[in-house]
Amino acid sequence: KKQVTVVGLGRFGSRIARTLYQLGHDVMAIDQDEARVQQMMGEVTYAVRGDATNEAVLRELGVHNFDVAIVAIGTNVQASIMVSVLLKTMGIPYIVSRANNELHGNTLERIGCNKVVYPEMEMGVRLAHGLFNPNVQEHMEITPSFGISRIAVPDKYTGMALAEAGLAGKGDRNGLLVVALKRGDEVTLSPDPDEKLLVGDILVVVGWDNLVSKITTT
Amino acid sequence: KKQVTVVGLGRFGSRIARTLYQLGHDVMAIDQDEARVQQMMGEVTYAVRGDATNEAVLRELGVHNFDVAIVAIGTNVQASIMVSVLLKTMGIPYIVSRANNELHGNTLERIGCNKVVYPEMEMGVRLAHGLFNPNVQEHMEITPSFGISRIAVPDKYTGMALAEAGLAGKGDRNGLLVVALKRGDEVTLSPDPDEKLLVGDILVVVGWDNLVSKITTT
Ligand SMILES: Nc1ncnc2c1ncn2[C@@H]1O[C@H](COP(=O)(O)OP(=O)(O)OP(=O)(O)O)[C@@H](O)[C@H]1O
Ligand SMILES: Nc1ncnc2c1ncn2[C@@H]1O[C@H](COP(=O)(O)OP(=O)(O)OP(=O)(O)O)[C@@H](O)[C@H]1O
Repeated sequence: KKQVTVVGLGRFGSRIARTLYQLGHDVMAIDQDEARVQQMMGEVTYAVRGDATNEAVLRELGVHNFDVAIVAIGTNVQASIMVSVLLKTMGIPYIVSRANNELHGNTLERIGCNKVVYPEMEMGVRLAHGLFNPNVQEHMEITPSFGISRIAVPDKYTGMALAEAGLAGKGDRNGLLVVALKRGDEVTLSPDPDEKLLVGDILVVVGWDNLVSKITTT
Repeated sequence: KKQVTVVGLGRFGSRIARTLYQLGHDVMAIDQDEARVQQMMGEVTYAVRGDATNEAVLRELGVHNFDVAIVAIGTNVQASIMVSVLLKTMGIPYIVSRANNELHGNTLERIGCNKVVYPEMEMGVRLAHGLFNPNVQEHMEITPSFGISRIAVPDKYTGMALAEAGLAGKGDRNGLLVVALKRGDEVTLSPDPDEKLLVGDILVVVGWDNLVSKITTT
């Protein structure tokens, strides 16, 4: 159980704060906007209105005692940098800040942020890559040409056994391995080659991207 | 090669537009803000200033001929909905829109968007889940308690064979399966139980989250 401060309760910060609280951590959520603070009441340990660029405010809130701080201020680059510097100066061991662009992110790294994130950019890249692969629900890259995909079983395979569909057998020979099958809420690890695929099944496939894309193209 | 229109060139939309163009598609990027349009010149097929809530503007740009439209307008919920309705009415086969919250997203689905995305919320959840698992580089959820993790080999296992570390053997018995090992640029699918783990190795592990977290905790 950790003590986390989240500064900035826009769409990104408010979701981080809520999720961390649900995961069992102590979360103090800070924003200068009263309405946004009100929306967090009961969804975090402590929601407080304040200007985080004001060191006195941060000290009064005991922020220097926290394990982790997340600076989720978005559009105001100056505030994002100032708050990150203040938190660093106050000795918080681990600071994650969000950046709008590479120059902003570079600056945050130089002032000592432990981790810089680019939420909209990262989601933009993911969306673009997944756009023309509608069966591919999610992709995790291992190398630029090898990864793991969560795939909705294409119509052409429904009713077939995994082996029939060419999806069974040792991955290391085919360069492609079905590691799990999800049907409703049930998950089977290393499913049998004779498992029949049904409409709605989700497959988790590991392998070379070009081989995986053969599965998902009609 | 597809024809894609991206409306809204904030951090999310501009990244989608650029990435799709780099992937070889034809991209028309539209925004009402001249400066944002200028920044896209040369990075997409065609960048144009315009108010996308104006049907005449969209028709003039030939938007009705496109395969896919992405509505990446952020804060202006009304504009996001209006533009999505216009594009739907004009017959674009596949429309992806971004939403600020569930009510906004629900509305977009009801008016016929094929896919609704919540970029900041999704990244907020990912960040919160990854925050106290620094060895876990990325996680893909299959169910709320079962997933795939890309893990940096923890120090306690370096020098050990996979079997020695308790990481070999049939996943379906242990509820945990190492599906790939990445060393430098080399990837091995279904690595041997006697493979010795080295500093810097990356493991791809599938299984129950609580078992996977046992690996990554010291
Ligand atoms: N000095 C400050 N002190 C406290 N909160 C601040 C400060 N400056 C900005 N904020 C808050 O940060 C939050 C997020 O910033 P903003 O809404 O500008 O970015 P955004 O990129 O639109 O956010 P998101 O994409 O997460 O919705 C806002 O709720 C804002 O009130
Ligand atoms: N009617 C419209 N026609 C064209 N562009 C529009 C219209 N309304 C808004 N936009 C553009 O949409 C873009 C994204 O919207 P906005 O900046 O409000 O959202 P944001 O959530 O901060 O974006 P991001 O998080 O992607 O940076 C802006 O560049 C804005 O000019």
